[in-house]
Amino acid sequence: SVNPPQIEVQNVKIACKVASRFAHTIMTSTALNKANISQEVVFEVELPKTAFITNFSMEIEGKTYVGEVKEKEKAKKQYEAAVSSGQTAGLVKASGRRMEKFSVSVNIAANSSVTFTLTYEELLQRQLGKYELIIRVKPKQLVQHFEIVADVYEPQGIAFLDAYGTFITNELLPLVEKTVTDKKAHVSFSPTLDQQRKCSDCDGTQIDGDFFINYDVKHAEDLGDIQIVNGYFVHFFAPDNLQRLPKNVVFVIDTSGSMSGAKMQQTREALLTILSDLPVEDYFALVAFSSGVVTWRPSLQKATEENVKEAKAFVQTLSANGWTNMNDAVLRAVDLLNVAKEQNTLPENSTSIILLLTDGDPTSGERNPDKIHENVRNANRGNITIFCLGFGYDVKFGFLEVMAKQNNGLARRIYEASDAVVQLQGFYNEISNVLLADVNFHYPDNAVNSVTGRQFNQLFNGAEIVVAGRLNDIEMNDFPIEVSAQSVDNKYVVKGQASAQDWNVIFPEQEYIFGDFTERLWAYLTIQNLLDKKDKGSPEEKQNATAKALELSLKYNFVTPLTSMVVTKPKDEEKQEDKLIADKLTEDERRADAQVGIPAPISRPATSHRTYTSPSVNWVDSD
Amino acid sequence: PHFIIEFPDQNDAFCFNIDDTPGTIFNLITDPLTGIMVNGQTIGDKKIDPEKTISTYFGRFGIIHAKFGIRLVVTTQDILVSEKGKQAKLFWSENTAIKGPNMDLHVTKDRSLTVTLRNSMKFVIILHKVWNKHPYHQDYLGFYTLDSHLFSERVHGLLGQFFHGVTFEVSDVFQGEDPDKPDAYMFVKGHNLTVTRGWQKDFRKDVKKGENVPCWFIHNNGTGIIDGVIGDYIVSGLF
Repeated sequence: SVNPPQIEVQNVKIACKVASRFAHTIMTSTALNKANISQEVVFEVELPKTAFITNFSMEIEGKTYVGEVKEKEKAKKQYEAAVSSGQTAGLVKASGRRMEKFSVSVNIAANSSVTFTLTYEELLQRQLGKYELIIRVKPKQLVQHFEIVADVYEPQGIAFLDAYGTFITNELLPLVEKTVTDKKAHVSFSPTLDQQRKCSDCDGTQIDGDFFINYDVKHAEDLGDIQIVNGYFVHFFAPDNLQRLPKNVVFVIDTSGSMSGAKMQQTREALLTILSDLPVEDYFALVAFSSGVVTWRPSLQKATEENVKEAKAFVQTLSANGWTNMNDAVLRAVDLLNVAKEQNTLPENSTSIILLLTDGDPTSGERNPDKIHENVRNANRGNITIFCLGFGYDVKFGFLEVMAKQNNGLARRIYEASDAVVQLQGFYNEISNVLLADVNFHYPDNAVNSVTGRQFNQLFNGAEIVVAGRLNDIEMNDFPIEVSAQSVDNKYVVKGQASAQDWNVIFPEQEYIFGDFTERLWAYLTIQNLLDKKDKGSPEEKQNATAKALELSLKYNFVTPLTSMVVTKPKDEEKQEDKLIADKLTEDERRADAQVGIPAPISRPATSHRTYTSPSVNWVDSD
Repeated sequence: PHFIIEFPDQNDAFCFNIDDTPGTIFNLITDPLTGIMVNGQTIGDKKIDPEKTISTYFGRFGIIHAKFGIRLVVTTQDILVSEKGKQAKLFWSENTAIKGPNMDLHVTKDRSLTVTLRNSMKFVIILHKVWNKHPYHQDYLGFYTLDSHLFSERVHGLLGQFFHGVTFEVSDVFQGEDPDKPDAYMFVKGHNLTVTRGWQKDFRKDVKKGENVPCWFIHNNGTGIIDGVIGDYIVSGLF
């Protein structure tokens, strides 16, 4: 893919530091233009959707061009100017299910080199008992110095850690070096030029795919782990050994015409497996909808063998036709649960959820999205958690996301592919085992402030709740905490004292990395919380949340939906305005993109000789 | 430590850093006519962050007013005051106000100490509190003169030499190494210096965030702007 081959990728380094789940990744790549004409070099990398870009720079002939995070509105003028000039190449694009692609190109003079550096940060989320760090690599050509290096610091202790790559062959396997001690792990992978080769006599590289680091920490049984660092605290709560709560679940299934074919078949298949796995103490109901709404039975049923068998028979009859009356279907599901609760037919200490699966916009009954949100919110009154699954690409995912957030749930996209059944079951597995309900975190107001969300509807098995905040006094090294929730047997209340640890004792030989990480973790979580609030509260609350999120995004240099990164890069001699526009897509705009990113520069033949002279402005945006 | 010399009338300022080994004591103000002397001792970090250069801060100040028989030792832990043989110890952890015949003291808990010496000077010492379990950094102090017009013409020291003003001229602003920080030529005290536009923080109003003060930065320990060399200001003891 690299032609002419006079761009030599000299160095690709992906360095990642994880401290208490907060991951800081720096991708650096250096390329040399060995030709005697200028050439365009493209830097493409992929980063997780959950990450925020924090820095980008290009170093060309000793001069560094650094990205600057600005308020989106303020950067908009440049954006509009570039749009009007008709150049709309995006710097950030959706890429596949989990990643976003960042790409920028720059014209490099003959015999010159360029070094690109991209930094991003994210809080790793625990799912099904593990954290996962994903690094996508696709250098497209052999690289003189290729290196992935990751250091994981977990004060709670590391329970296990695996490192592997989709491109790792038996020959490459010994090159994945992994050292795990009690609280620290080091992973590295650094193949030589020859080891990167696809075959002994060809120039193709076999380094092409995803590199994963999966790990878990040792979890405390009761209060969880509280870390106090430099005036900030973070509370990780994931107690082991809790029994799951019985659940009352209503499956709301779209059977409109657009579901016909593979989608309907995959939905039936997934439902059959999910029903088979229902624990007998659970209660469930099935609501199918197209133009109208059909319920399998008029009330929730215990998941006995007989009931499950009959429900499966009902699922087998589901076929796709008609319009999409989502409003009535969700309201029916809420009603089923509310009536059952009023009639005391559900187990005590159980948790209620609705799982909505749809592939399109409302086209029948109430069709106004705002009105549907309002109707569901008013009927539910926060009692039931609603999870939304958007199947395929025609669905307005943003609409589902807001509905889920307003009802304390989550939304997930299900990609139309052969593994859709696995995706459906996977999501269900994540949310089907609830260990605690109505989880509340109490910290004394005279000790802490600016605490991220303290109330959570559920704690799922294998997940973790993270709460962070600021201490009123930097000198404070301990404060009391209390966690209360509903468990299967009774009220779950644990009390204790959070106290600061001495990092010099925990990691005596390590450089100091933790103070800044905890503060940034707090900022990252707070921004995520505020962005959620934008979809939930009153107009005034939304306005305040937006203003606060913007302030923090700018202060901590995060590219979030409210900010843009403006990158200054060398100007092209021939074009007066050589501008690219970066647009991070909203969920609605995301499309599965089969293209994969390249954490390395690649070359494109230059259309003509060009040199850079004075700076112009480029920018990376986020939406 | 960072030094900032502001010229409010000209709406300008210059600044410089003094880097030396921790423990060094610098003379900041000496006025033989009024009998006032201010010395400051530097501290370093608890240990060296491998990714950063060695930084020093002021950790202890010694202030003397010979005519009033006043001595003050201000550290990050406490404030020792003696006046004509009588001694008192104040702590940063309490709000305290003392009004005497020649000196007023006001401690704002964990934040600042304001000292007014009758008919001579007024200054503020800011306490910068750092998380006590921080592996690298530790508490340090800042010194701000609020009123210096009653010093004599003979006042000197790293700060004192600027109390009666200094004439400087900045010209030919040009692009420096950092595109955001232009360089310029400054003519001062008979020297032609290359200076860089930057900023330093004034922490009087907000001890945590500080307030940016744009200033012309003089490189190499203030060489050219201070009289003599930095070694001339090193003293052997706090008093």
